[in-house]
Amino acid sequence: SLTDKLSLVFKKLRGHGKLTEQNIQEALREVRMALLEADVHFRVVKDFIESVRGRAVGEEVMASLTPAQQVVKIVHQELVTLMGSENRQIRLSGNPPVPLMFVGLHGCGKTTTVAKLARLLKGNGRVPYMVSADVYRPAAVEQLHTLASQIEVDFYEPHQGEEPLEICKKAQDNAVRRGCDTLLIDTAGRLHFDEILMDELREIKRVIPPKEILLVADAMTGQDAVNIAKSFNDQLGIDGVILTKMDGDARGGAALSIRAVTGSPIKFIGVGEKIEAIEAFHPDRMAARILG
Amino acid sequence: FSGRGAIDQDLLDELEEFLITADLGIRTASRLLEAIQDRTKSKDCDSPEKVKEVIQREILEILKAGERPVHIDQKPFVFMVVGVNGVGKTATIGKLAKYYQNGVERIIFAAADTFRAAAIEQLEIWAHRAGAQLIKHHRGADPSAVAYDAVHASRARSADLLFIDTAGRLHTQVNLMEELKKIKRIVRREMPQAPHEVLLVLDATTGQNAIAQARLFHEALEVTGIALTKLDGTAKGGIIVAICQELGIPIHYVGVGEHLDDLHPFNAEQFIQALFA
Ligand SMILES: Nc1nc2c(ncn2[C@@H]2O[C@H](COP(=O)(O)OP(=O)(O)OP(=O)(O)O)[C@@H](O)[C@H]2O)c(=O)[nH]1
Ligand SMILES: Nc1nc2c(ncn2[C@@H]2O[C@H](COP(=O)(O)OP(=O)(O)OP(=O)(O)O)[C@@H](O)[C@H]2O)c(=O)[nH]1
Ligand SMILES: [Mg+2]
Ligand SMILES: [Mg+2]
Repeated sequence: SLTDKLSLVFKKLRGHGKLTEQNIQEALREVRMALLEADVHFRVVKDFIESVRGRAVGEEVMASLTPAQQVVKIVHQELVTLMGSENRQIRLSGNPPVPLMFVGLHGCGKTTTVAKLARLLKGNGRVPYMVSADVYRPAAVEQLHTLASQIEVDFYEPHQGEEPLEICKKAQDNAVRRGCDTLLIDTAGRLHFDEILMDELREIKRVIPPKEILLVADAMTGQDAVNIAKSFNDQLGIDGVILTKMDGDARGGAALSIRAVTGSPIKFIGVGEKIEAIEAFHPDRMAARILG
Repeated sequence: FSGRGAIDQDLLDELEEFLITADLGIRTASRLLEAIQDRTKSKDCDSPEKVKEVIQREILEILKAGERPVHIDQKPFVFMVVGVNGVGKTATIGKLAKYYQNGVERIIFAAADTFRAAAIEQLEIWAHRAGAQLIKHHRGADPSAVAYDAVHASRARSADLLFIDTAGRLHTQVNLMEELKKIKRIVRREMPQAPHEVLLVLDATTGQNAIAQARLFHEALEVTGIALTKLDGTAKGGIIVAICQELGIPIHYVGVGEHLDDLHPFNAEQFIQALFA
């Protein structure tokens, strides 16, 4: 673990008497390594290490009898501060049906996550309506409908040849007619630099407009997390993030990268394939996981 | 010529950032930079371009060892396609059928993902696109039973190729990894030497977790090749360097899009060109 590695660093340094700033450099190198191994982006790590350096060379470490634990404590605290946020709820105020749009790269778990959230909302007494605006992926609509039926939530049946924007507008009308109070829009996986597909999302944003745009991201994403998040945020504005497949053993450094470049809070985590497998995001647990 | 020392460090830092942001990982990046230290100290390695060439050659050596083509030398030649959730297994099967369609008369897909919503329907559409036949049961059926039927159908219909699609699963889910082992056992019991290719699909946007995925799937099933998908994105897929070096698993294919033609055999030179682009 990081604490063990740091203990080793300080053990061989302590033999030389009082700790120096140079000693702390070595400790911070171990921290840097841990964060990079956890897939935190290179630049985000650089900035983060700089931000903790001040505390790391301060009295709380230098004068400590357990400097290794102190450094880890500081790093952990700084990570929690970075990833913490008060607005981790999805905003549901405004005229019903409140539209929520889910976006992200291919295969990150959008469709499954939409269903998971619909179930949660229903459990909280809301009346969700689901729609798939994915006209590309084979059987995408069937997938969403199967899940919707499983949780007994109403969904929009698209007509042959309907385009995504049309589908969203009609779904919105239907949701109004049926007295639903939340509209969950599943979109097709797309690359963040695909102009045509990003335009499609911009149009839906312009016309609907969604109360929240949620970026769904895979916890095992590597350095590319920064490109994806920045691009989606610059082009659309991201109100919140849902990190999926957290039931795996990926350290999840993407969480820090995404938070650092977008400033958006992580609101939920996906913790399995089953429809119940969604939980609130806890920054302290995430920090411990990233540090390994 | 002491000014050169400072330039070297900046260049090495730059290279380290480049390698890490390409998902090679800090350990592989450090190993590579160390390995080229001696070569770059010589006086004919006097420019950033020269240093870049040295590191490219080093990576090429690692990846070249992973460039071993698949020989379709059995009939039916059986692919078992595995990997974690959402990486592109089902789409890759569709693309592989297209890739191998020349001179091939009959291709069969086995819908052994009996768990996920609309998994069978999704594979059915790909089968239609690729001109393949589909063996399926109902959702919730035993995947080994589907595999069993598919092997027998392949033999009975003299199929050239059989692709077994499996449900996504995390390498950490022990019972699901056992399920895969069982599918492989059943296939091998019904057809000696099959599956001839145990293809692990990895997503190029994945970070260091890909190494754990490769390791555990390999331990469970003896992976014979990797398909690296979504290389059409901005991710560089550098994780395959460590996988090649540490696990010795060949990279057989790369996926570069969502359509039937978006699959190529892995080529180390092209991969490195794209990596350094
Ligand atoms: N283990 C695990 N699997 C998940 C989780 N969320 C989604 N999945 C699985 O990930 C795979 C992809 O999920 P989808 O919902 O189809 O992903 P998507 O983003 O809609 O995919 P595209 O529409 O093709 O872009 C499926 O096998 C899901 O069951 C999670 O939190 N944990
Ligand atoms: N851009 C791009 N998208 C891809 C590629 N390969 C697959 N995809 C997309 O990734 C998503 C997931 O593909 P699937 O074939 O459903 O993946 P899977 O591994 O079978 O997923 P599960 O069965 O749910 O585990 C789909 O939207 C595919 O179109 C690729 O090479 N490039
Ligand atoms: Mg989807
Ligand atoms: Mg699949």
